[in-house]
Amino acid sequence: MIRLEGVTKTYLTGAGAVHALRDVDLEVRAGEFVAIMGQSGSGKSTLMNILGCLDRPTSGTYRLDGRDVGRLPDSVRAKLRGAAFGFVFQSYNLLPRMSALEQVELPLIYQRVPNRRHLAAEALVRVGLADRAHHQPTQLSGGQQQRVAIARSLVVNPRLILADEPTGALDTKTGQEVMQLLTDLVDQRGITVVLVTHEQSVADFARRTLRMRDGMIVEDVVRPSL
Amino acid sequence: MIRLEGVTKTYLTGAGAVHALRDVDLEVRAGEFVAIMGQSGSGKSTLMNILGCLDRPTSGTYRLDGRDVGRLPDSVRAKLRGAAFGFVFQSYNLLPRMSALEQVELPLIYQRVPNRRHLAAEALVRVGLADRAHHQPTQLSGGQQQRVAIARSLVVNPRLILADEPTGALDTKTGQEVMQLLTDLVDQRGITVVLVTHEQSVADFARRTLRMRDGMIVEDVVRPSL
Ligand SMILES: Nc1ncnc2c1ncn2[C@@H]1O[C@H](COP(=O)(O)OP(=O)(O)OP(=O)(O)O)[C@@H](O)[C@H]1O
Ligand SMILES: Nc1ncnc2c1ncn2[C@@H]1O[C@H](COP(=O)(O)OP(=O)(O)OP(=O)(O)O)[C@@H](O)[C@H]1O
Ligand SMILES: [Mg+2]
Ligand SMILES: [Mg+2]
Repeated sequence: MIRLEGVTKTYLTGAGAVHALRDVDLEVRAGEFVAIMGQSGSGKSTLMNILGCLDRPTSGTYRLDGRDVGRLPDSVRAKLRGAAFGFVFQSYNLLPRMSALEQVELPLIYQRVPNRRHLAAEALVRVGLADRAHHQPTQLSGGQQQRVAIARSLVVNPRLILADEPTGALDTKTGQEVMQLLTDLVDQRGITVVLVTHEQSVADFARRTLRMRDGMIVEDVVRPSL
Repeated sequence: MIRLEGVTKTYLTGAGAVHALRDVDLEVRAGEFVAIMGQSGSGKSTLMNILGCLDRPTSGTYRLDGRDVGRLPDSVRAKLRGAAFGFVFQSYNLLPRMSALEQVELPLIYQRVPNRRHLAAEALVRVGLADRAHHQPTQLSGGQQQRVAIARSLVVNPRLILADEPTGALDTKTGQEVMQLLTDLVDQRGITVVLVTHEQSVADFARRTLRMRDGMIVEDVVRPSL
């Protein structure tokens, strides 16, 4: 499903070049559940941005179902993102002055899905926020904002969910509930999930764990079926 | 140093009243290292905002060194904050388009401290970001942004540091380095630290742990000297 070959990402700053990704090769098959761990600054979010077609490699290729998406025009990539991917960003990215329900409904509006309000309400129930549907971001706790972002990422039933520290602001119990929700999506609907985390207890939900250091994947471990 | 008595915080929304804090009594002595844990939505950030004089109780009193700060005018509370408190917010709150060095220097400008640039640079060294001094927030990873916020919180040598999930975006090793840094501030400079976390390994650095549920402190445990 996902194939990265020789992917690099270099940022040019006043102080010199930053090699955020150096020669990354990666294959992820449909239906896999992958965790990515690694030091702060090792390139995890950069990798996620490239996987989600939010950023382009400096060199190398990204094939999604055999199609070189790194070279497609922006408009095509934008359509792809909306239809195929669900994102949970490291800083949730909720829009100001929209209620939780409206935030979750947003991807469905772009995809012209009918029955949107009902699907959005249902997604909020799944993350335990039915009673916060009409709260705006400033009226939500950090963990509640993160859960709204999670609900938004799965409401279009995407084929691929890219979640950057999806439990970073959640207490252990709520975090485990979210991980169980993601596990069910993988097991029951064959959705592919790639998530970044620094907590081993979260990574343990995934069958495969990658470790990154200095812009490279230094470890790739698949555990046998549980 | 800190004394809360009968503190409540109620938000009025279209859907009804939200009792974010219900009857909180709390005493924290100077030089203590306190961790606060509890479920998402249990009132931790609300409590931190009141402790930091960023928000006022709906009822009850907050005495800081015997002085009722909940009743002081905004201008006096603002001065107090700048001089006495260091904050790490749950969503880092860096200013757009300012370099890491400038972000850390900001509290020193308000306090009219000389030698600012040097103190700011030193604080960045302490959180491992000497080589990111001139990067802007969009050029920093999530964990790097969080560390800039941490450096900013300690640059004025505050008496009290209030840190809301200060290691939420940090890998385990970097998180432990930050916790060691906070421990040294407590042990060597008698700074009081109150931090929110959902990770037991982080809470274990503090001698005292409070647990919150539904707006109340339900547990308060001091461990014997280590
Ligand atoms: N301005 C507001 N208006 C209405 N409700 C609010 C407002 N701010 C916070 N709340 C509610 O108050 C409760 C406590 O919020 P708080 O941010 O203190 O929780 P928290 O313990 O920090 O949670 P988390 O671990 O998720 O960050 C939550 O249920 C939240 O929805
Ligand atoms: N726009 C940019 N310009 C310059 N450098 C950048 C830019 N974006 C990211 N970087 C640098 O690239 C490196 C990788 O960043 P990235 O956000 O991928 O790290 P990360 O693994 O997600 O870290 P964290 O765990 O802290 O979130 C970092 O050292 C960062 O400073
Ligand atoms: Mg990141
Ligand atoms: Mg909070």
